[in-house]
Amino acid sequence: IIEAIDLHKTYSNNNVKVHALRGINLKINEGDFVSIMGSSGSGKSTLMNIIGCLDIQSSGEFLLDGMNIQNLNEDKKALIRSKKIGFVFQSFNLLSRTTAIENVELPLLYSNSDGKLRKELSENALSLVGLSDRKDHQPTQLSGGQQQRVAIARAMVNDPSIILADEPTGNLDSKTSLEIMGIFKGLNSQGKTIVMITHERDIAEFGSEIIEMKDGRII
Amino acid sequence: IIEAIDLHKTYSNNNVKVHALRGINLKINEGDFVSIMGSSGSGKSTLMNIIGCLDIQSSGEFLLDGMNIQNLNEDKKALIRSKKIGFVFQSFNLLSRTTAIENVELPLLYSNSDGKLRKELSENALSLVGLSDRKDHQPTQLSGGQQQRVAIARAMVNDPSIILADEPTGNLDSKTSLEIMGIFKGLNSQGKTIVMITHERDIAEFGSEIIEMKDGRII
Ligand SMILES: Nc1ncnc2c1ncn2[C@@H]1O[C@H](COP(=O)(O)OP(=O)(O)OP(=O)(O)O)[C@@H](O)[C@H]1O
Ligand SMILES: Nc1ncnc2c1ncn2[C@@H]1O[C@H](COP(=O)(O)OP(=O)(O)OP(=O)(O)O)[C@@H](O)[C@H]1O
Ligand SMILES: [Mg+2]
Ligand SMILES: [Mg+2]
Repeated sequence: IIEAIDLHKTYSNNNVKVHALRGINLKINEGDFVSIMGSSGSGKSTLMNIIGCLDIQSSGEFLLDGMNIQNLNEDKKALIRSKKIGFVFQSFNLLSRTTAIENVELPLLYSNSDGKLRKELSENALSLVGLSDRKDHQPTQLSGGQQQRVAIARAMVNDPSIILADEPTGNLDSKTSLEIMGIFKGLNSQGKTIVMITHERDIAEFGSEIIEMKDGRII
Repeated sequence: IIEAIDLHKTYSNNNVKVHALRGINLKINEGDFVSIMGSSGSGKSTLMNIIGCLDIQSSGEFLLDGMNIQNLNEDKKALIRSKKIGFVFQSFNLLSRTTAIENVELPLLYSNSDGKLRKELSENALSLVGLSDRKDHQPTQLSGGQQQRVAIARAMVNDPSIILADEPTGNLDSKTSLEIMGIFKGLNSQGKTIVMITHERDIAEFGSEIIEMKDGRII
């Protein structure tokens, strides 16, 4: 379902080049639960952004469901993302003057015009992550771990077939982390594909395989 | 050096009250290295913000170096913070159109008018966290763990006597986390007081004691 062939990504700022991905080869099948580990700056989020159709590689092939993504225009990509992919960002990316439930509802606005159904799906997602009593709070009125959980709920609300989670438990205590892993295992057993970046090995071990990255490569 | 007596903090939004701290009693001596753990939403960051003179309690006493902070005006508090406290925020709070080294330099602008010395201290702090080669990058050009390390460098650059770190390794791989703990142990052995919130028990154990919070109380 996800295939990367010799992916490279180079950032260029002011004549300084950062070669963030140096030839990534990866095959992830539908229904896999893959954990990605590696040191800070090794290229994990960069890889995830390409897989999530949020960024384009500098060279190499990337195929999502057999489709070559880089040739599609922005609208097509946005449609694919809203239908197929749920993304939990490392820095959450919540909208600030917007309540928790409105943030969770966002992915549904693309494809779902039934306001009542959207509200119900959003409330279910928030309740799944234990935040029913915080749905009207804005991000600055939430703890770090609560913001992280709103980001997780938002990634699940449109029932995507692929969940990409970048450090989903970085701000969560052990008990809450295990609850989130329980949710991910549940989704995986329903056939969803999960790709998760984490720096905690006991969290990584919820996946069926662990991929290690170092200096832009898989080792 | 830090004393809290029956601290309460209640947030009020739209008639909904959140009783975030419910009677905190705490004594931290100079040179202590205290770890704070507890579930998401238990009040850890709220307590840290009061200790760091960034927020005021709703009731109860808070003393920093024997001084009652809540009676001081904003300028006095800002001066105390810039001289005595280094704060690593859970969400980093880096300035966005500003390079790593400029972000690290910020606390020095208050008290240090020697541009050459500021630059040297900032470069040392960045090198300590392994980011010399990223000093001219802006936050969006840094990985999550690199942003976190810039926040850590900024908290140390003015040589504060108290370091307050809210989840300082939440986005760091194990090796980098241990390097940061090595830095904190080093500062502690120089006599600095360290208060650290973390959800990872092996990180918490670098402190000399672990305080557990639950539902706004210390248990
Ligand atoms: N401005 C605010 N308005 C209303 N409620 C708030 C506000 N800020 C925080 N809260 C609530 O206060 C409680 C404590 O928040 P705090 O940020 O101290 O938790 P925490 O222990 O740091 O959690 P985490 O481990 O998730 O970072 C949470 O339940 C949160 O929803
Ligand atoms: N826009 C950018 N411009 C220049 N360099 C960048 C940019 N974005 C990322 N980088 C660099 O690319 C490298 C890989 O970044 P990436 O965010 O993928 O790392 P990561 O493995 O996710 O790290 P972490 O574990 O710290 O989150 C880093 O060294 C970073 O400094
Ligand atoms: Mg990252
Ligand atoms: Mg917090």
